[in-house]
Amino acid sequence: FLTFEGDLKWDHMDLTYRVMNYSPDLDRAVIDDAFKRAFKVWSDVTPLTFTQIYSGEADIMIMFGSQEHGDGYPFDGKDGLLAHAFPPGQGIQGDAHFDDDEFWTLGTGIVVKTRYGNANGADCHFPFVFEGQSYSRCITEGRTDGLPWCATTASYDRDKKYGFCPSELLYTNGGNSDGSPCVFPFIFDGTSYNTCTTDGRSDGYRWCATTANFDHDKKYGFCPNRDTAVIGGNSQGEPCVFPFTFLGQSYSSCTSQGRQDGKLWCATTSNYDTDKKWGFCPDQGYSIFLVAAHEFGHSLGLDHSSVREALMYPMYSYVQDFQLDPDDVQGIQYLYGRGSGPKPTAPAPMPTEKPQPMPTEEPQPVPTEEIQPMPTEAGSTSTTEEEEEEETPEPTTVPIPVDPSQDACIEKNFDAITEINGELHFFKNGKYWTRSSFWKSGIQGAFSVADTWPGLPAVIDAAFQDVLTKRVFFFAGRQFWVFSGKNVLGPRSIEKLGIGKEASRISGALQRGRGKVLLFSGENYWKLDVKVQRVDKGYPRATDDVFTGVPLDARNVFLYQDKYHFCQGSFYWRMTPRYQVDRVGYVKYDILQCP
Amino acid sequence: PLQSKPRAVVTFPGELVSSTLSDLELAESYLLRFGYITEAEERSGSKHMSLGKALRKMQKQLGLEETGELDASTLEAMRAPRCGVPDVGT
Repeated sequence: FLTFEGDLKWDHMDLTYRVMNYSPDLDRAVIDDAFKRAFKVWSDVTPLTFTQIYSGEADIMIMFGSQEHGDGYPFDGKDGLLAHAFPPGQGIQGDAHFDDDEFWTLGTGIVVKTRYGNANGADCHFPFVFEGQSYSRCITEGRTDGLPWCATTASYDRDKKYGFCPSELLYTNGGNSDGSPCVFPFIFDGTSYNTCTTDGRSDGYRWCATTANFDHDKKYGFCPNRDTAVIGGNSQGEPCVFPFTFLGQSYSSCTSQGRQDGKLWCATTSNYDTDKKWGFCPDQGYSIFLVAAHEFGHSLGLDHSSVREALMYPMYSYVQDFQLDPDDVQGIQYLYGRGSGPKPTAPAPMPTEKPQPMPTEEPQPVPTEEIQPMPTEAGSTSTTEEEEEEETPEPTTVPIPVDPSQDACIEKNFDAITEINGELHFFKNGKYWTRSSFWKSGIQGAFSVADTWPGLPAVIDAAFQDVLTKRVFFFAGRQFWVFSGKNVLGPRSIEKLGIGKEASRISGALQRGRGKVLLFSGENYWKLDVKVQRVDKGYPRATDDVFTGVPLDARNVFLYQDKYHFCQGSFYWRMTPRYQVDRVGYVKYDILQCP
Repeated sequence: PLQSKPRAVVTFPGELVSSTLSDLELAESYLLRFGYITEAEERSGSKHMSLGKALRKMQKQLGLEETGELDASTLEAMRAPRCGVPDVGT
């Protein structure tokens, strides 16, 4: 993730927002709901709160506009730029602007919210059947007042459920007429109009008078887009006219003829050749919710991310079941801390430079404070096994760092991670680093695996320390070693443990109280009885059966502070003993606590 | 069926110039707009050198293969709908 230069952020948590105007593409209730959900994406993981206000200056002013819309950063017609927003601060800072030459939907095509009728504002159902005929748009058939309507189920004939479609004959948005419908014809600037017009405006929005004479009454409103309205072009909002003539040919549906980019368009008069009036036909459109959630990220202080799956990645892509990526969560919590959701931590403050002990010196861990009892968080006590009686860990020789300048924080991932004698150990290519949750001494190492555990290969796949005997098991490929101090038993084949050929390597282990350990390989796991060194009957089992919601082919699996950690790529998924994923974060920033 | 005659390509009124830009023009305007090339570099003569470097920077930021060339996937990314906030700089 990235924040703006100087970590621009709001100096208060209770933020306000105001929607200055609405796109004619969607019912304003749909837009309000989308913006509310987009803010909730961020308030769910921070202490931030968002309140919509309807007048005055809000922290985050939201507007729709097209081309040059008043801030010196013009939009560019349909597609291309969708929206932009400004980092936190006064005035235009924090504001979010959406290009209204785009077709705003919820990402999967037009959303036609009905009014009146008997369907309580339900959306149109396309296609629907009326008098045996199938329709995929609003119709005026069956009525004499010309009001477009639709069925809100697949068959009006069967269900008789219907509502009226957005139309300037039914209501207007904004303006000064409290939503009154247009009056046609109306006089404007001495001219009579029978349709909505953009005349008299530079922002391209269609409007009409809500009395017969605008020159006299000055009463007006903005026209909602009908479901067949075109997008962009030079007729934004006008409905297609079928059939229309183009290059001498007649067209009764949208076409991509005349274009190289394959986009579908139509004429908004019956003859394009003479009138040159056109626009793009409705397509899937862009999700106002997803784009708003991204722009609000900017309004809160996040810049673009290079993580493709992140919401703050600059390019638009529609996702059905949206979830914030850990990168987004890390970024926003870096700025505003945690919220009611999972508890990530902001990156640790830069460690004060301590002189690294020269390799010849024994590095003395410096207890900066009384040793704190291990914090036991609620719900982290094991629910499956009684507590283990504590044994004093075997005295181990303090390892000599092979090269303290080898920084664990530049490693992209690790061969194995596990807790040994109360310290997390990170193994990579024959080296390892340790980080104690007791001492505030940060990461120690790199140390040499061969010095501490002679006979082990440089690259291992997994390791764990048996809680009872303090022996340390190492796995590489289909072999395993058991160390008791520097005494080693092995290598032996994991076949001896009762693990069949289907396991090419062990990726991790979870100690489960009295003498049992779960060993993970691929998408399966085995339960090992450490004492008899055999896996229990009835295994392997599918990881997904129990550990739902974690990566099934995790690179590392380990127990730490009573919780299960599954690592994949740069992330880890943390799970409580009740099998609930309570946190997703970065191995590097959370577990290693790199700056 | 084969097109009876070559597709006529029409410039639609109100259509923005951007859709008829050449690939190189599209790339230069994209790299400038999103902060990969500064105005100074754009004006200076070393455009070609800075173009390759800027392309590499953009490809890295967007997770594309860093070729420094204006290849198909890079052009596709430049045409894709996106946020207007620059990727580099203020």
